Amino acid sequence: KAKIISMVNHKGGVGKTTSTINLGKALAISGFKVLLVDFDSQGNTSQCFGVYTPDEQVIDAILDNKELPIIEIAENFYLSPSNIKMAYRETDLVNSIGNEKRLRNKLNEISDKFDFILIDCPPALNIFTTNALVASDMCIVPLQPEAYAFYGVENLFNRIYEIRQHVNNTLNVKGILFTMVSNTLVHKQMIDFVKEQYKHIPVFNVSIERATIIQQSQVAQKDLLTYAPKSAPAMQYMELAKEFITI
Amino acid sequence: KAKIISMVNHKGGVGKTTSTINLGKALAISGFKVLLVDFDSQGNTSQCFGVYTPDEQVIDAILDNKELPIIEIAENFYLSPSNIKMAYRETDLVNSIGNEKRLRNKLNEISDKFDFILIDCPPALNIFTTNALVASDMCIVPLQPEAYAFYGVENLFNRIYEIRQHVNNTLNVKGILFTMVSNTLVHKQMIDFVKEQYKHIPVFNVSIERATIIQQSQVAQKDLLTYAPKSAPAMQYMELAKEFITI
Ligand SMILES: Nc1ncnc2c1ncn2[C@@H]1O[C@H](COP(=O)(O)OP(=O)(O)OP(=O)(O)O)[C@@H](O)[C@H]1O
Ligand SMILES: Nc1ncnc2c1ncn2[C@@H]1O[C@H](COP(=O)(O)OP(=O)(O)OP(=O)(O)O)[C@@H](O)[C@H]1O
Ligand SMILES: [Mg+2]
Ligand SMILES: [Mg+2]
Repeated sequence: KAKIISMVNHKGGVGKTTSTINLGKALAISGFKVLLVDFDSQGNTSQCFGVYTPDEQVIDAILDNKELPIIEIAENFYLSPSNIKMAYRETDLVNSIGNEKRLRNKLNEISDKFDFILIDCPPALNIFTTNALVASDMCIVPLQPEAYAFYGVENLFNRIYEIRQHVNNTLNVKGILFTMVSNTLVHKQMIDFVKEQYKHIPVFNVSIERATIIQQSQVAQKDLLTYAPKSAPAMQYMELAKEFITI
Repeated sequence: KAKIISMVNHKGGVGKTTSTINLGKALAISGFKVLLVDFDSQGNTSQCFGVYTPDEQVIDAILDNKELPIIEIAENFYLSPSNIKMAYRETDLVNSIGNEKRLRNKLNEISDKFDFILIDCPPALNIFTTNALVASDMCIVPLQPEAYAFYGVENLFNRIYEIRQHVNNTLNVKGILFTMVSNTLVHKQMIDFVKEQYKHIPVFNVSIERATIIQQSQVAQKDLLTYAPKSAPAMQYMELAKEFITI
């Protein structure tokens, strides 16, 4: 049975998609069978692999009782795609029976085929993020060490506790992952401050540095580990995969 | 009667909040009376001015028929705050009568008191962003010159055309504002690519460069023009205000 992980933070632009793709790829390279679930109507995870207008997408499978669409993107590496159409069906999901458990029930159908399932979440505390957290064994919180990203974390942890209390008592925070870290005093201070404020939440030892090579890989529509395997951030994502499996 | 402007892009982390605050401040310094409407449940605009748990907030005013809460934050500069509570009332708004026009009707009540009203939108194409666009005379699209930010722009413009066609025929795109621009080839290429792809959409001459001073100002809970008025990005926001008024 697969371990299901949500990459979650309602603050926008903190590296959720980038981390879902590259942690996923790092796990696939290490020999695990990995499914990426794009659960954001922006569809950035799908676009990274050239999928813009999928015939079937995740929202159709969970609302119309169809099979989850699964596309092979590389060896040991699979994608269940989404695009903007998902945003148009948000109200259908909100009003559906068992609305919070729809994704969980759908992933249960295919969970024995994978070792890890990573869910890329949208920048919102809405029905989609709730579905992802209800479906997950654990979550990773990508966090830019900046003021605005810090303010929202309290609300995010409150939401996670609520879900654990009422719907999914196995859900835990696997760790905070600092992303886009540059060598500035502001970033150092924020990292120390977060570690101080949230002593009870694990923080991954490895952080991902800010690096232009990541943006170049996205323009080239490749994951970073394929585009520049020896680059510092690629090695950091490999490091993250090792740390993730062992802790 | 105030000119109402939405700062909109459902891609997360592209500088919507930073631009709302600093363009707003630049207009206030130029002598205009400016209201910032924080219409994002993350409440980052409110937090920048030290407002975390407002007694009354925008969502209460539009759902419970109360007066819009308005706090003076500096000379000529006012804020209508929000926080996470707004996310809990999203479904109420979706199911309310006249759900798309609620913010527009509320802003009409106080529009004669201001020259400009700037609305900070959440990173989503949801009922909140629709409310903001229905209420607006124009919108500004902050855009990071990166692949993921570019993919979503097409969907955003489609949504704007839909709103213009069915609900608010005066809404126009005032311009694309490039934010967090660094001096890399990727950024130059993306900027040229966007200008080429969207010839019919105006692009502001000024871009906002990536600068650590912005993050420092946010940790210090000050807008940039107060924190570092002579810094390059502060001058760029002043430049933006000039360009915004004249075009
Ligand atoms: N380590 C990094 N160094 C430099 N740029 C990065 C890094 N990680 C991500 N980025 C860039 O930052 C932007 C935001 O990253 P990403 O889209 O992964 O965040 P997100 O949290 O998924 O955003 P959203 O909230 O919109 O879903 C992207 O343009 C991406 O290319
Ligand atoms: N020109 C800049 N240079 C450096 N950092 C910047 C700049 N503009 C914004 N930032 C930082 O980038 C992050 C994202 O900016 P901001 O929060 O304004 O974006 P947003 O679009 O409002 O995000 P969200 O989608 O979550 O609402 C913030 O941490 C901010 O400090
Ligand atoms: Mg994303
Ligand atoms: Mg914002």
